[in-house]
Amino acid sequence: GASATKTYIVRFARSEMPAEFVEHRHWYDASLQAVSDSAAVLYTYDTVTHGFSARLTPDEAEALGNRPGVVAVIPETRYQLH
Amino acid sequence: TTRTPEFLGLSSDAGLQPQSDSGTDVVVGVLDTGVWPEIRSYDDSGFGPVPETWKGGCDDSKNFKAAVACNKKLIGARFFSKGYEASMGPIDESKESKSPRDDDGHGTHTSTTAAGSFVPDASLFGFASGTARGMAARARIAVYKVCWAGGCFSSDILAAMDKAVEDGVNVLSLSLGGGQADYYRDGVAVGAFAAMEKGILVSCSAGNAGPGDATLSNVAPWITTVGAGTIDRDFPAFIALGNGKNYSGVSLYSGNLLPNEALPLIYAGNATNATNGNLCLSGTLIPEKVAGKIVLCDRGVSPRVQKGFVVKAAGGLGMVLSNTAINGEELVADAHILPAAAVGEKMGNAIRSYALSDPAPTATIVFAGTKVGVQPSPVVAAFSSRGPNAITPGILKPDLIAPGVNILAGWSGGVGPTGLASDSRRTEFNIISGTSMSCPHVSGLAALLKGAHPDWSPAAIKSALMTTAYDTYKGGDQLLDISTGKPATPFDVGAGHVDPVRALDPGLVYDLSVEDYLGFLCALGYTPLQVAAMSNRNFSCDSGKKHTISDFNYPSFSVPFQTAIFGGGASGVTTVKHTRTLTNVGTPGIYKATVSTSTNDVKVLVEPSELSFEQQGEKKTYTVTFSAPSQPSGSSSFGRLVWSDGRHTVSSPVAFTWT
Repeated sequence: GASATKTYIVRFARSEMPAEFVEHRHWYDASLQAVSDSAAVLYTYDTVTHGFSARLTPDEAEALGNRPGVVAVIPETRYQLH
Repeated sequence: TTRTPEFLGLSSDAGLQPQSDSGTDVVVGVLDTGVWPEIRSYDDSGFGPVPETWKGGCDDSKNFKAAVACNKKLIGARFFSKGYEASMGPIDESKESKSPRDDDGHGTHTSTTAAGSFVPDASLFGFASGTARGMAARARIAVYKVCWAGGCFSSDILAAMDKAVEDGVNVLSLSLGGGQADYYRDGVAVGAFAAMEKGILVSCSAGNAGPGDATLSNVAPWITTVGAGTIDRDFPAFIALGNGKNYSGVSLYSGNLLPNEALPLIYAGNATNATNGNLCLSGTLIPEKVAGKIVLCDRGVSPRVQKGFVVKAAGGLGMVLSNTAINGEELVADAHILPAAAVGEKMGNAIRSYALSDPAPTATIVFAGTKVGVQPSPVVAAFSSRGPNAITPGILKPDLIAPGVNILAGWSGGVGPTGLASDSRRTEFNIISGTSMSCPHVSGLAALLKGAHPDWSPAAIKSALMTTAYDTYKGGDQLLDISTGKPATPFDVGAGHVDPVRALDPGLVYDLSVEDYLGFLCALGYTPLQVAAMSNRNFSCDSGKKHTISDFNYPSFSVPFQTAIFGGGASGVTTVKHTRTLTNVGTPGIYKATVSTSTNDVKVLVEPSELSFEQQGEKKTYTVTFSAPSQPSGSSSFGRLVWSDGRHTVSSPVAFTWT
């Protein structure tokens, strides 16, 4: 349902961080809090991508996708050993 | 591994084993199920201090004491479980270790294949005995546990890649895969792109979804995609039937042998009330019918080794495991819990026919240990995923194949060789198969090349591995595909089978920069947002510049003839041009081009057909024009373009498709 959460990876364009933030981490937190009262960051990514992963409802994921600086909101994928 | 170094020509080291400390500064990062650090493959005897550039470390946890587990060989061990636990619930620590410790065996196997230390007297129950070693035995290992009992989650994988790049690995090895998604949606592809930017070669398994077409995973062009082949070693077992006929199979069974006299044989499909009882699934065999007998089971649905437990639990004394059409004649040896042998489809059919027609069928199984020198080898494993590339048909994948069948390497002390909970046996080494096993071979070989050529880019290393790979046996015949028994194509083997000794001195390489890869994304028609999601940068494709995949400097050629796009003349002939640039990484030389194709219909023109290189680092560009008449949709044909100066051969596979 609409309230069911799943993990999303949210990627940001670092260069678009508003001047009011000193650290990207704070920008990510603020973006997440803007769309969700309860979601918590699982990981913050700094090297191979920029952004975070979190459990979100589909509505929250969509809302995050419309936030400034967000370039992609990708649902978690499960991989398998070969 | 105990045989593949010799199979790959590494036994004499051929100058590939750096003895200086600089060679040991190469770090192979392995994302997998963790590590069992107590085995001898992680012995750090003879290793100098950890490289100064290394920023990584080991996660200390309840059953993984970093100070004891890690050393100058195993220099990194971390685990990533937040994504897994968020989806699956808290880890049950009575069943799996919330630490870098490997409860599965797979991660220990892959990391020791890539870079395990030399271990004398290695074997599995005496099978495949010898000195085991990884491909880059002097390289360091860093493990990143991202796979758990319930799978490997992209949020964890991305976090591990994030950390591995920060830690300072030089090569990343991932023997895992997901579905087929656009690159910007694929966590492995995204992580690998950033790793490539930082000079890290990323090697991934092609997948075990073969032999069907377009079954590959990990096909991004900045990833080295590795399929699997056999080596020249086998573990024969012989099945003698009561009608006097003998059949050969394979087995890694070690234990009490069957009685000398022939035992009754029964087909599982006749010892069950279940419709799929022929598969020897749990609880489907009728004990009264199988007790004291050898049971013929068909392969499929359940793990091969589990069928042995099912037969044993029902009172069976032995098992013959028959391939079906899906697996054909490919034989994968297993450390069965009871006397058992696997046979190919044809022999399985013959044994089944006998078991069903003879009023009192009997059989015996004899185990013959380890046999080396098996020819032909390599042959492409049936399970190895195949092209064409479903995401980007213009890039030929897999890139190459490497040993991936019946590979002995390190194993977890937490699980038996079958991987089943009911297997109480414990072994330091295990023999298993998959593209998971071929991938770390290439990862280790890439580490060797990195040690020998620290200034080479990931694309240059990959090019060296690909353009020196071989696609024929010594006699000149094409490598075979075991699933068909026919010659393999570039959709099966890519450039061919890896040849590390030749890769050390490729002569020329097809190099690629980050800008080239960004141009590739533009050629795909990625939007600025998609490029940003993929590459972490604000980059706009230059609308004034023509970006084409055919000009992307890849070491292989995929030529999709699409009349509707490229236009056809009155004759119906379509022409496609590719441009490539070669960089000299060897001595001065004059290289001449030769082209061979499997069809006379395709005309190939290389311009210029001769390239002269006078200095190292010198670059020369050439154009290849492919012209072909219309063919039925779905047709394919193949060829090879070779540049040679008489000493080096820089060889590229070509795949033509008509859609």
